[in-house]
Amino acid sequence: TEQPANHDEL
Amino acid sequence: MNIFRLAGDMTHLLSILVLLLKIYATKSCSGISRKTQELYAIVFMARYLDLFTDFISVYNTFMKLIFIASSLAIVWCMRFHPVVRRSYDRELDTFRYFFLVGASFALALVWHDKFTLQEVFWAFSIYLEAVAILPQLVLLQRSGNVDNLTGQYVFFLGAYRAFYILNWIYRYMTEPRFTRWIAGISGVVQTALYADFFYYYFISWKNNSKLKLPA
Repeated sequence: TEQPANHDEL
Repeated sequence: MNIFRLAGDMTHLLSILVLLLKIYATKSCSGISRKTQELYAIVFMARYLDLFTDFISVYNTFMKLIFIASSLAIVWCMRFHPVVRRSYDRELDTFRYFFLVGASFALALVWHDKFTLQEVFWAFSIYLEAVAILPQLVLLQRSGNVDNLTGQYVFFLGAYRAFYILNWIYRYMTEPRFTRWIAGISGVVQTALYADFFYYYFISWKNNSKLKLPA
């Protein structure tokens, strides 16, 4: 699975 | 999303609304560093390169658009609005911020999550944001008395990253393998730069006196 977007923060 | 991050985002949004209110209500940008506003515009444009490629949520996209649009609008006002631009403290806002941009980019070339254009620009935006407030703090020290809205703007801008630090601690404790070293260390540096401002802000609030930073 795609690595969780490690830029889910602003 | 956790309560700390939501509080951080709302505090950040509040700081922008307070600044827009100050400029709109007083038709003046005295006491505001245009250089800090320009650095923040660079920070948001460099950080949100993934705006159209990675969809996280409506909230995420909406806030990114708000941050980019508001920072560019404020820079535009301070440069081109016929009334607002006249109150810009040009002779006080002289921080040579080119070095901040250069050093942040150099560091991003060395320390990043992945060596891709997007990740290097993301790290660059994180490092640049950590020091972006410096021209504003220097301007406050030089301009003596600080009007209430400007003081509140800087206070909320500093407080938002402090909430983010709590958010990273919370996520580190609740999410397995959660680490954000680049953002975390830069966030601590960023918040530490506000330490003396927070102190004088607290003193002025306690004594109900005018906010004054020692020269």
